[in-house]
Amino acid sequence: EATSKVHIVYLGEKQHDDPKLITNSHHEMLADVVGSKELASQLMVYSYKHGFSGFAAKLTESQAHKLAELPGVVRVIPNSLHKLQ
Amino acid sequence: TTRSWDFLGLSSHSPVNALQSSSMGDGVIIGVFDTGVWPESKAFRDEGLGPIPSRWKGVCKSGKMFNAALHCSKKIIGARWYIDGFLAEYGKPLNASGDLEFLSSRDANGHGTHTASTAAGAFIPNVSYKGLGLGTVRGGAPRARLAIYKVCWNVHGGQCSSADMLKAFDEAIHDGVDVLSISIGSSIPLFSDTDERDGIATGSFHAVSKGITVVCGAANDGPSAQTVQNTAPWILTVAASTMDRSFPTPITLGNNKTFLGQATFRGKEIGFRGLVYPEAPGLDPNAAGVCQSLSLNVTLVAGKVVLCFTSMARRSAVASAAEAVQAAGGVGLIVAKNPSDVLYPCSGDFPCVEVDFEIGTRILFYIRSTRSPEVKLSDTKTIVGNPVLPKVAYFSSRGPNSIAPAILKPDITAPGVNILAATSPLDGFEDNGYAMHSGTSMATPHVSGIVALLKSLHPDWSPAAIKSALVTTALSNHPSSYPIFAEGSPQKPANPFDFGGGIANPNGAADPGLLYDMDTADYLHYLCVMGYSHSSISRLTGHPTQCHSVKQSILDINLPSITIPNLRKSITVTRTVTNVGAANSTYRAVIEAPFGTNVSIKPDVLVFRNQTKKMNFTVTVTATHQVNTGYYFGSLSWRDEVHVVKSPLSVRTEMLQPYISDN
Repeated sequence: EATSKVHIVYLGEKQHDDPKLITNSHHEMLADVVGSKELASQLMVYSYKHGFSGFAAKLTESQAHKLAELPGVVRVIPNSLHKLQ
Repeated sequence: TTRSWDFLGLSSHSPVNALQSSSMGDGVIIGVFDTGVWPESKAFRDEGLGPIPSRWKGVCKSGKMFNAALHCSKKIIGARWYIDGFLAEYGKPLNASGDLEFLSSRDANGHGTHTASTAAGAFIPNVSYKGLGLGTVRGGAPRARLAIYKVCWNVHGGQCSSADMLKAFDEAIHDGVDVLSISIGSSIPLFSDTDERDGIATGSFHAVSKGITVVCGAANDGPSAQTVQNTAPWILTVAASTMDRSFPTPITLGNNKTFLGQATFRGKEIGFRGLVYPEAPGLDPNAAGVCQSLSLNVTLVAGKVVLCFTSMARRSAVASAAEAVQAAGGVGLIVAKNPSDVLYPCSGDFPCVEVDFEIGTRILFYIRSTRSPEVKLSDTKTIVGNPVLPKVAYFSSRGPNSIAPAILKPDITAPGVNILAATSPLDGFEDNGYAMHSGTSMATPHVSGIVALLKSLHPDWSPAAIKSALVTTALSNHPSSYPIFAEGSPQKPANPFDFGGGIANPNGAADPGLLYDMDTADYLHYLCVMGYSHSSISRLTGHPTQCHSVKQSILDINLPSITIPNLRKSITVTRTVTNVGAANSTYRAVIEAPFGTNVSIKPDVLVFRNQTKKMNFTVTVTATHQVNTGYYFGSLSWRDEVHVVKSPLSVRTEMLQPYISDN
């Protein structure tokens, strides 16, 4: 299997205001793709739940593709670096 | 900042200006995404500040060498750090490649302390850099509060991952910041505005839609065209200029002729010493005198001053030449290069003075015509005020916008060259806790500070309204009416792709008269025009969004500027202005048409009465020639007795599709 890299799974504006529920839905979505809740917890880097909805997780290319095809996912995109100016 | 705020018209000695009328930004919360903060710096004293605003929901998080109870205050009201995205990608533990770093909001690099203190630092009198630029350092909004979001880590000069930045956006929106100051960029080619790899564009969309102004640097890839970054229309993108301050350094030759170079040399004057230019015999006698590849003969150079030439604009040529001359026992260096006002000292107070090619050539002619050439390098002086004209900085990234050329970028310009502000004691350039740095990073917090003052004065203004106020009141000419120049080769009068509306004029922006306002619907218009799908736009906004079936024009987005990249015959654009001045006022249009165009406005008089707050008008631009051209520039101003609401106008005629941009 290819190596895992951090990807951002962007879900757009949050659908409700309960951050706990939003985070749970992120974990469930990731668990559906990686096979278990435990593994999803290990792979999850961030849950974006206040200003918008989405999460960052360590994913293989094939996991990223699967997530991108799920309903509600706007885009799945690899992490990248920025620099001071 | 010992000069920049006076240059911008916000002197603390003046009883009437936007600084005073806004209570110095009291109550406004500025979030800073950067390398953290050095909380012990005097710049973050909280004396005289009232309680933390009750709407603040953020936290101060303790960590390595950062104790929330000790280091947060009524000035630094929030401190968080984000490294999980960076570590997940590059492995634990953090490898700072020999540089120090703290797993906390403490700033090892100095960049974050510099930017935060420039935006909202307290007044600290009698600060200088080794005696240069003496004055009071302070932030633009000295009574604003700071929320620190450390997203950049001291690895290879400062690296920031988009996953970490998005988390910072997520929490800053929740915490209740009013302004976000982000001196961070990516690299060309850019990611699209809805691509999270550009975490800044996506995060800032959500921030702006909640009323938070996001101020970002335009990047440092100038003076080449199409290098501006952070180009989304909802971002306030900042270019960098010099100010009315310079650091002349006398170079006296043995024939008693004195030239002025530039440096930050405050070491001991070395008296008259031998002067050499490393000329080699052979077909290319100048090859040995290239600064970045100096090959020096110790017996010829020891105890002398060396002259070298470089075509490199960046500082690396100066640094490597200084190293080579010092290693060979030389006592000073004169570098002839393209003019750039960015100055850094050479290590160990070694005198290295920059001159332009003309002065460098005259010094070379003196060396070649004299048996024992000599020179004296005197220490640097500080000059401020009218004789020094500001210029757009050489490094400041230039438009047009490479994602959407019809959206003018940068938006605005502020001082970003040789800015003296607080820094981390671990900063290699610090002197007693302060350092002079240059970059659009330094210009950005100047605008963030100004935005904080405007937010304090006009809490109900949207981010677009604040941008409009800044762009339409910016100065494109020096007060003496001389045009502002843009550094480059050669220098030229600056145009909107160099400085957007011009150099920020906070007192004008506090009372702009008219505003080109926008809300999320206008940004959706942009996203529709840019071809993003209905479904992705709907998810971005959280509600079903249908783009108009009749394709709208990107030119009709209600920006405070008009940029037409492809005029063939005639184009009509629409704009809406909101009156924020006197209820009864009459504005007349004044047009400065770009070369080769006719411009007409309908109506050309806008009459506002009590009930009428908003008015529409159209601008029709017609080409008078049938050739592909580069951009020509003009302006549209609405004037009443008090205000001049000036929009930059940039037009390129394009009869045939060009294979390369003639900008």
